[in-house]
Amino acid sequence: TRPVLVIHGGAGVVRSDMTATIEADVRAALLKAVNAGYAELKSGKPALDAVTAAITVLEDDPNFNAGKGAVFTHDGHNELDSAIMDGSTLKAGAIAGVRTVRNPILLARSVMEKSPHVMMAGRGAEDFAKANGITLVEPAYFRTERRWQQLQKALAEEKAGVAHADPETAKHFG
Amino acid sequence: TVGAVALDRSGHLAAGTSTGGMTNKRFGRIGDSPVIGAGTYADANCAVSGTGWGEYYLRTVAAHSICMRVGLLKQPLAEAAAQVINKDIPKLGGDGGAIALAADGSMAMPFNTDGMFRAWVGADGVAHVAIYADE
Repeated sequence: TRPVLVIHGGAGVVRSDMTATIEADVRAALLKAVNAGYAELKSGKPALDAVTAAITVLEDDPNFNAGKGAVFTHDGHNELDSAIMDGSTLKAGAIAGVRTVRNPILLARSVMEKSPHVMMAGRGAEDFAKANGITLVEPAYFRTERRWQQLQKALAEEKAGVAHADPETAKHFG
Repeated sequence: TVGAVALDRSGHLAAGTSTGGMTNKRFGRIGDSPVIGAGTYADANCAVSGTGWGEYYLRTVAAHSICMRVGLLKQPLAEAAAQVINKDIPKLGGDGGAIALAADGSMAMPFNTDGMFRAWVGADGVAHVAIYADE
């Protein structure tokens, strides 16, 4: 079989909000991520390694809503969710609502490979991360000014009763 | 939200998704990304990672639905993915997209928004990056 890799960085793209700088940064990050994942496949490693390699690059890049650069909750936190699944065994791992895990995809994989469970949430998932050598960071690591301002705008719109006025802060986009 | 689907030399598929959720979300809301079958799914035939209005992907069990269409109905991947993402979900009111990959190496990237950040390396080994629908 010839290896194949496909990645995405979200579908909430609004053409009018894309500056040339952001677009160039995003394209460069996508290329870096797909190359990182494909390098794993090319060297004969399993699909799971390609998936985690590509997603880790995107989680570390502040242009995407995952890991560093994640959007804010109503209460001003960054809460992260992730899942991974191995099609050859149907094994799966998932985590939800974590605030201190640098790369949630690595924790999801750890849940899949090192526990009898499929999904862990919140503090329990973070305890599991700590016990299994997953890198933890201070919550401030995830903060970006752009996402913080998006929250302020969403809160102001909510207060004024004009929620969803701006697609960029629309509540449903990841 | 970010995601990846891969097919390795052994013919095995995998899928993964990672997200910060929605701006201004409350009450511990969780979307489709970490829910196996909704935003993320892989089996022997197909792998899917979704991105969009999570509640709709949860209700339609979107990722699993695409793979069942491929595995059980023997629908071509592109047709199966387009049916779920561009027909079943918009009918309900949700928008977003997904990436899907089949065991034969075919891929699909349907979305119903202005664009979807995406990149791929096919069987030819060449990397591609795209954002908008017309790319």
